Amino acid sequence: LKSQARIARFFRYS
Amino acid sequence: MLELRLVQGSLLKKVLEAIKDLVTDANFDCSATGFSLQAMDSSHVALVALLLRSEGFEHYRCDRNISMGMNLNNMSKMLKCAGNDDIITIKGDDGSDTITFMFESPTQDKIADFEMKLMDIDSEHLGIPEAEYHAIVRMPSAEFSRICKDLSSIGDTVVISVTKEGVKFSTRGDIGAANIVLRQNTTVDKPEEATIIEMNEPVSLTFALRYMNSFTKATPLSSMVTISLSSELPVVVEYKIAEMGYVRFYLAPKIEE
Repeated sequence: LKSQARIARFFRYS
Repeated sequence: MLELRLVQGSLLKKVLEAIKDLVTDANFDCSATGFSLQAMDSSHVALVALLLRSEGFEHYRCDRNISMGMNLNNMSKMLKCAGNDDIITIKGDDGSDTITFMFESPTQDKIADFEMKLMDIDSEHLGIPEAEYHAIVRMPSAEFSRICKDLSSIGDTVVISVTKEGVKFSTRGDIGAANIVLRQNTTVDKPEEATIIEMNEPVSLTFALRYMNSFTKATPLSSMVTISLSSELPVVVEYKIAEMGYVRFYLAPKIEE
């Protein structure tokens, strides 16, 4: 089963 | 002091229609580079990045970098009052808590100004690293919109797979399943009807169709859309804005936990 990832998992806060 | 005069005012109207359902409040940043925005949707699953380059404005004055918080629904309400052929000028004064949108009819016989209250928005910028994408699909934006709409009547998610055969959009739901395959096609009369698939590596990713459908609200901005895919990276759905910049939507994939 797949779950929805969030953007912050890939892009860091700058 | 800020004064940005956009002859093709309809572009700004279309930009707002493209992003207002995804993002409620956002900071617009104004610098020498241009008028830009970066914001996430309320669930932090999708991110929108807008750039309207300063060179695309007939007149562009921005004395210092400034960030202006706006409610996009309110901004859209005001921009809907501009005619499609109107010239739109955005005006702001240092330290003011309002911004003014001025609309001029092409024949200069009607001039309107709408003043909108600004708001304080706490938002952090995300650093978007340059990435090598496994596959880049360039296709007519209306076709992409059609595919997302059609698939969302069958299922909630779309699997986008790029192989050397082409790009496949698949979904599955209670009533059945659907697969749409597009092959590269450059033998068309007009370049905006072409489908171009660049693949460095095969890639297959799953996304929520609800967001994809929301991105397709940008279709009036561009006849073409570019979809960039890499495994374990957000997809980038880009609509170029003629001679001015772009609206890019980033969407995090659904992943195995």
